Amino acid sequence: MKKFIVIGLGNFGFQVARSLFELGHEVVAVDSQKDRVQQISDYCTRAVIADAEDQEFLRSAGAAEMDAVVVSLGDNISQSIIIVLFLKELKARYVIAKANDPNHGKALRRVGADRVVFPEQEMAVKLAHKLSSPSVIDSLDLSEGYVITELLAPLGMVGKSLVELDLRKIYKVFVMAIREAVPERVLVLPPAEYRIKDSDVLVLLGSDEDIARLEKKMR
Amino acid sequence: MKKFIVIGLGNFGFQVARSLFELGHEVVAVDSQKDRVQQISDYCTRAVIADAEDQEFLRSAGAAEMDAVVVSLGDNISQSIIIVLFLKELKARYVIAKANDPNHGKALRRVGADRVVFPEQEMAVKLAHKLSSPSVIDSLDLSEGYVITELLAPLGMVGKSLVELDLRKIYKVFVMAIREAVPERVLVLPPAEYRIKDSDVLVLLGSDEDIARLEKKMR
Ligand SMILES: Nc1ncnc2c1ncn2[C@@H]1O[C@H](COP(=O)(O)OP(=O)(O)OP(=O)(O)O)[C@@H](O)[C@H]1O
Ligand SMILES: Nc1ncnc2c1ncn2[C@@H]1O[C@H](COP(=O)(O)OP(=O)(O)OP(=O)(O)O)[C@@H](O)[C@H]1O
Repeated sequence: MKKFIVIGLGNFGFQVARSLFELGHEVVAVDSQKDRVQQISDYCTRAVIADAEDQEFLRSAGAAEMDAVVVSLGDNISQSIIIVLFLKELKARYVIAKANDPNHGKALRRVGADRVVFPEQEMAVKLAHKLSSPSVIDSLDLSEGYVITELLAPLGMVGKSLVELDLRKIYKVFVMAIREAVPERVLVLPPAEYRIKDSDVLVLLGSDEDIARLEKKMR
Repeated sequence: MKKFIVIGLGNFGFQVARSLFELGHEVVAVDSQKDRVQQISDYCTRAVIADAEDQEFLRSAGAAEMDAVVVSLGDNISQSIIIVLFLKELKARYVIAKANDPNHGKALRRVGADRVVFPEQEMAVKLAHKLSSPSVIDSLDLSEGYVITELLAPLGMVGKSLVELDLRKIYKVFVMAIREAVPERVLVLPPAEYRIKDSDVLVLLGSDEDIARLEKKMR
């Protein structure tokens, strides 16, 4: 079990506090608005009404002993910067701060934030990719351009077997698993003679370009 | 190339519009605040200052011909609901709306939103999971409890070969790929005699429980 402080209970902060608590960790949730603190009180170890821009408060709340402190103050940009500065002066081990824009992010890093997150922007990019190629259900970036992508079986593959398609040799794309709809199950490393159905979702691993090339060819 | 309208240019909406435009699509970006429209003008096909809660405006902007319309109005909950209602009356093909909380989400679905997103909350859950088990770098939920997880090589695996570890038989976990740090590359479906280094990141596929069991055992 780990210990966390979450400062600022907007949509993001509230959910971070609640999720950590439900994962079994000790969570101190802090906000300057009474109603937010009341709402979180069933989903945390301790809920505190306070202005977190007070170094003595942060010290007495045990900032230095926590596994991590999350700061998410919305549009209060200058306050979030001062709070991160105070936390690092108190030798807080790991500080994560939500930033509104790239400049805010830069300032937070400068004063010592260990990690800066841009929740809206990161989700926006994912949504744009999904709208741009709708058969891609979700993906995980590995690095060096490699991704794992869930792809709705393109028409050109339906009815064919994996050995016929020979995706590994022709496209350098590996079929890691197949998510079948009927019956609902996940088939890991499917056999070569598996025949693709139109309701299948393919879990592919390969480079961005190779998967995009495969998708275009098999439409 | 597809066509989109993005209504509401907060952190989320702005980035959706910009990303779709940079992916090569036609994007009409709409907001009632002049400065937001000016900021987006280099990153979209057309930037329009307007109150989108006007059905005639939505019709003349071509809502019915677009591949999708994204509505992201922040705290203006009632306006976002009315706008989605108008869009579906105009027979817009696919409407995506950002919701602030579950009740807002329910109302948006009721009036016809094809997809409702909760960007902050979804990222908050991901961050909580990452803080809860730090060696998990990222993961992709497949379904039925199956995940693909990037895991920093646990100490108990370092120096051992995949055939010695026999993860498939003992834990029912598959090593799909290994992200090496030195040299930086992705090794897909590594050979059985591969020996794990302490800087390796393992891309594993298996059920939530099996991967968690493996991680605990190998610490
Ligand atoms: N100095 C402070 N001390 C404690 N809490 C603060 C302080 N300043 C702001 N807050 C709180 O931070 C929270 C910020 O939430 P707000 O909804 O404004 O952010 P947001 O970025 O829109 O959130 P989200 O994107 O997570 O919805 C508010 O609940 C506010 O009361
Ligand atoms: N009726 C309307 N017509 C057009 N634009 C609107 C309307 N109502 C609100 N907006 C715009 O929607 C945007 C909402 O952004 P805001 O920053 O409040 O949302 P947010 O949820 O905090 O955003 P994000 O989470 O994406 O940062 C504002 O730019 C506002 O001008």
